[in-house]
Amino acid sequence: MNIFRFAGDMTHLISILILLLKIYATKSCAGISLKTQELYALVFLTRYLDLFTDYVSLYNSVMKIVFIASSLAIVWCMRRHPLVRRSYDKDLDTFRHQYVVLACFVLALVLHERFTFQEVFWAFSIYLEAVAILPQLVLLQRSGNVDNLTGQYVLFLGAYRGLYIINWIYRYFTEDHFARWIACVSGLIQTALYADFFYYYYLSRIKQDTIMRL
Amino acid sequence: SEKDAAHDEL
Repeated sequence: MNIFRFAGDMTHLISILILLLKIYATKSCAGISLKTQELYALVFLTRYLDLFTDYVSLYNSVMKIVFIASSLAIVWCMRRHPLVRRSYDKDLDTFRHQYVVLACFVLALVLHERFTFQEVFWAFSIYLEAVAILPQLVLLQRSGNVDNLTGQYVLFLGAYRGLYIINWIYRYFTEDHFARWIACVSGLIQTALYADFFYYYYLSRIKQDTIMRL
Repeated sequence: SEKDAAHDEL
């Protein structure tokens, strides 16, 4: 465990807590893509299949349970909570994420570290995480306004990805056997997606500011 | 201590 990875896990946890807090405090999920949240729940469920078979460390097991529970809690709130579900932008959140799930699964059947049930689903979860933010980015572009909590949510997710890339660079130089190409390449693609979002987000913010100032 | 499991990252 190195400081970059720990900081990455913490910013990832913070991003999920921001979302839970926003939904709990405002009893609203306006501007949040349910499809992205479902994809993240699927990412955690398929990645942590080894929760009961491989014990890495207490920290590792606790965090896996926290991620699975919190992502399912968000999906449950957005689908079942009587107050929250009313504010869901159903007609804006129209990204056809089932195709993304299928594409990632096919890719995992082709590209994986070992052809075992657990490894194929692990690779699937890595690919899916890279594109899980797409419905949320589409929703933000459609709804036009990026309210600051959702903006912060994506900001912390971007920070988590960036810190993980530094973690991989650090591990590459400090450990001899470190070679995790699937996670690294997929993580780079995911981070590129976030970079694109930040470019768009801040560009539109600047445009809004200049319009306000004019 | 962390066993070097196949995937020790979250």
